[in-house]
Amino acid sequence: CSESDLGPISLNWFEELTAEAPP
Amino acid sequence: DAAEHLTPVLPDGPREENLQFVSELKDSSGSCAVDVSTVWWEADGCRELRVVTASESSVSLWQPLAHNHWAKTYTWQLAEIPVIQIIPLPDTCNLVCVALGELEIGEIRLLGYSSEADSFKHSLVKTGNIKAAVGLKEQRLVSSSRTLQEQQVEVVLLSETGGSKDWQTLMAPEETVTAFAEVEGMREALVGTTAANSIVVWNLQTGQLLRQMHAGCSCPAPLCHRAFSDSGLLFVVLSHPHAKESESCGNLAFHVVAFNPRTGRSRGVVFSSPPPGWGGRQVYLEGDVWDTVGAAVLTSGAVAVWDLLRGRCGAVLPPGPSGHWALTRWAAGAVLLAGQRDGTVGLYRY
Repeated sequence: CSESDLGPISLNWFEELTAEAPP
Repeated sequence: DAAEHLTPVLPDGPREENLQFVSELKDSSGSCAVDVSTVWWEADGCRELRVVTASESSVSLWQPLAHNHWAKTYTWQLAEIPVIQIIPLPDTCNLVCVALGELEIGEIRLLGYSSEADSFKHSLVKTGNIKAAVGLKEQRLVSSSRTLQEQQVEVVLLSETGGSKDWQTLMAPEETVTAFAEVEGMREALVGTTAANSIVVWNLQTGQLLRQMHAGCSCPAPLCHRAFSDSGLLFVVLSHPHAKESESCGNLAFHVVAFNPRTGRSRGVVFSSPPPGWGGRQVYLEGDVWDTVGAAVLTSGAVAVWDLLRGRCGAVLPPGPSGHWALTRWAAGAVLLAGQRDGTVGLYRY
């Protein structure tokens, strides 16, 4: 998969989504 | 006979030899087999892998003997509610988890052995209208259940003695959760599939629902088996029970999908389809995934094994002389268990 297919990729997606999600 | 018809149509010729017969056990109780699994069992200082078989009214523990023979060492009788499935618990010892119910799971029980009392026992873990239950590492059990008003997603921490020590509620999506898979290497990450074709990601420690994404496939109600994160992408192994061949959804057995959890976008990476059978198209009925291999029972009564990272069918076990295969499960060390309804279980090395 290329980045253009799936959008910008973050290696820290889990920590970032945890910080953004409602508690 | 079936093998002769089947092997010429496999993409790279006959490969039945990729499955090496190891041993066979047969439950002669005459009751219809509903599930088969394995469990680590420690007794007299010796820890070994034992086979567990389930019929509607009982669950039996089988011990390996010399010369590839098996002996039934204990049977738990569960006569009140039918046994539906065995729920494997990774990295636990001397505990068997079973789901009981009529059409759906009504209760989950732990079957075990108490060395203090020197007796076998069973204990109730959960009751309710349970839609899915999966064992996680570190003696945890995650389940989804429904009341009329809402869905409850809950992780129970099981104790060594067969009780429940603690629990955590996870934020539930609106759609019914049909399967769960731990994200390997990420202790706090859990994914689930829903009846409405979504992938859900949770933080197990906080209970937060982090992301809900379209499963990236038009096949209805996929089930997740494995998940791992690599290079910022979340890879999920899905299966498609009873998927019908159609223009929008090919005849799939397993499917590896890459998700970008940041954007929710997805892309199918590898597709594993059933090989054509001697009587026409074969469809996936049920299966299991271990490491990078998937095994499934097909409508022809055969068991097929795939390399999920290449989408290649690596072996086919034709229906046996005594009947069709109905169940297939992986055990530690690439051992495949194949079960028939009459209680016959074959063990094969892949």
